[in-house]
Parts: sequence; structure tokens; C-alpha cells
Amino acid sequence: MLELRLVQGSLLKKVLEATKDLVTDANFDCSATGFSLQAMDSSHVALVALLLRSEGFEHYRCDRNISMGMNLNNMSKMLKCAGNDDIITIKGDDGSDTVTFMFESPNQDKISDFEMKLMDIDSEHLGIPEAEYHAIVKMPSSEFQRICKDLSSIGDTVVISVTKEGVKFSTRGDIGTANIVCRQNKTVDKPEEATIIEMNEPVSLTFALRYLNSFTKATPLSESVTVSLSSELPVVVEYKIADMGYIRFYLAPKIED
Amino acid sequence: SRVQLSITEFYRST
Repeated sequence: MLELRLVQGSLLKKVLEATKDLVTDANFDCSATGFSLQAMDSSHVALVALLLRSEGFEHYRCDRNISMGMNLNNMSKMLKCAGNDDIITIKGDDGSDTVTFMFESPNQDKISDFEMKLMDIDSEHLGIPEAEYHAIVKMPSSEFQRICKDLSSIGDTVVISVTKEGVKFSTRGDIGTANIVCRQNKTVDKPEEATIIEMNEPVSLTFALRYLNSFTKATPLSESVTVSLSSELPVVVEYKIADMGYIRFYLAPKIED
Repeated sequence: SRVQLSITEFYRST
């Protein structure tokens, strides 16, 4: 028996919008810790990891660990039927091949339930160890989105370099080149507007902009984004989900042939 | 030219 009641149902809607273009099918895992997902894109270049902690739900009942395979496009279709202010409850029964999404309007005058077929997904689960990163950049998520979008109109890949001068995003394409440098800036009105660069060592890595642009679909989930870089590791682009957890995207770098 | 690495080259299956 599984019953998860999320008062801020819009969070789940936003999570689906952030993941459904990157991943087609995924197993949602439910345990005492929370509601989570780990999935790779079809080319195994990027990975998404989601955690919504059990404490963030108004009601969280999960009698035993359960994994539910869902088509994210179909799940998104159902969640789009929920209002932005609706409370969403996810219900499942042991051994059932369906999951139910219940939507309640804030004043309880409209209650809907949508039953979706589950699927068997044979997915590979990866162990991601805690890592020391050479540089961690925290910046407004809208700024990161703007940079990825702007650069993708010039080139296909971006070089992200962190030095003591700041973080530089560079691209080149048929029409020319572009460089955007963001310097640390803590003197802002709100903490989420700050750009904070923690650098242990200078680092420079190349990534496909197509994936980074896809990650920025998570921008509505958080005012700020954290980009963690290490020369031997995939970049981690993390959006914190207020009081609940996070959505993290991992992207493998491109290297010189 | 550059080669795109795969995420599975970095993290192990559990």
C-alpha cells in the first residue's frame, strides 16, 4: 500500500516537465526515505536523479519499498490535468499494475482521479559516490538558462572554465564565437540572485549544449542552480526543491579524440 | 574533434 499526499502538487508537475524530454520511461522508487527516480537518457550521456523526501509530504505511507515503472510522457499528460494549486495524492497497491493520481482543488470542490498503467522497465541503476569537486558555481537558475539558450544559437558545445577570474562559458560555431564570463557577485538584494564561485582548482570541461538546455527545463523548480565541476567527472547541475529534496542532472563531458 | 563520453564510464552499476 502506497499513499503520498503532496500539498504543493505543482512541484510534481514541474518535475515532470523537467524530465520528460530527457527520459522516456523510468522507475519511480518509493521507500521510507522518499519518492525518488534515477534514469539515463536513451544515449546514456546524461542521468537524472530526483529525490522528494518523505518529510516533504503531508501524508506519506509506503509499507514496503516499491518500484513503479512509468512512461513520463503519459504521466505528464495526466499531471497536466491537475490545477497548479491542487493537492496531488499518488496511490498504489501491492502487485497492482496501475498507479492512481488524485487531484483535489484547494477548497475541495473538485476531486479527480486518474489511473495510469504501469510498465516493466529493465533499467540500470548506477552508484554515484560523493565526490570532491574542483569548482562549484551557484548562480541564478534563470541566468544559467539564458546562457545555455544564447550559446546554443551559436554552437553545439560549451566549454565551461572556472578560474579565479570567474566562470567562463565559451562556444564556437560556423558564424563565429562567444564567451560569457560571470564573476562572483554576493552584493545582491536576495541570496538567490547571488553568483558564488567556490574553486579549489581551476577546471575546464566541454559539454554538449543540447543536454544542458534540456536540464534548464527544471528552472521553475528553483531560483538558483549549482554547477559542480571536476576534470575527471561528469558535471552535476542541481536544482534544490524547496523543503523536499532535489533534482540533479549529470552530464558526461566531451574529450579530445 | 571531440568524443562524447558515456555516463556509464564514470559510475558503476549497483
